[in-house]
Amino acid sequence: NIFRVLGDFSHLASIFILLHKIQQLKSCSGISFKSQVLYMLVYITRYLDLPWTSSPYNFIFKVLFISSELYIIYLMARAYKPTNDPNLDTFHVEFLLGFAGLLALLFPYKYTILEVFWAFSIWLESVAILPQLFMLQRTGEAEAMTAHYIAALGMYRALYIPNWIYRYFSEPTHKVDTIAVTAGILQTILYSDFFWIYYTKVMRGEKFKLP
Amino acid sequence: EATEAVKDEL
Repeated sequence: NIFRVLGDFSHLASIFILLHKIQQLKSCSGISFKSQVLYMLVYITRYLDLPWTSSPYNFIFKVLFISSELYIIYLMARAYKPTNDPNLDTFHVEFLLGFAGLLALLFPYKYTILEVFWAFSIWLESVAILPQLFMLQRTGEAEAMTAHYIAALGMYRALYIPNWIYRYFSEPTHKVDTIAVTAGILQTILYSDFFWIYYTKVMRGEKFKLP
Repeated sequence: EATEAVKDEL
């Protein structure tokens, strides 16, 4: 459905915006390396089924997400390392890993490796933006491209919510995936504050600056 | 099977 496709393309767009920002400005300043590593972990643990992915659509997106994330990490850790300031990127990711690990181990749909890792990736994704938002809060402002990146990334999961509602009514089984939906809503709530400032400032041509 | 529906998502 349209929400799902818009969501996936928003996700893809966010990655292109981030790559464009890093290469255009020759700098990864303002980008949280910790969040990027968490996203890498999200993709690896969620796409363990990559070799068995039957849909070409999903297969292509999975490969694109994994490879582009690897490239972003390479750019941040090697090519543009001097522009990456670890002193601003101080969020304690062990809390996020503990949160996702605990929920994945306590409430997976099944106790199989794939299911536990899948649940872990869903919960981890829901909070993986926190180091980035924390860094934004410390610097108090962001370049326009960084703000566009975060907005597109947040929109992706927000668009999955109407997708789930649409699927609930349009598919005869009326399935609700409690893990994905709960985590998706949590993820979108975490962005809400950012969305508000993005909407009131950046979309009106102003700089992204915290009040 | 709750999970199958969403396993076809990204």
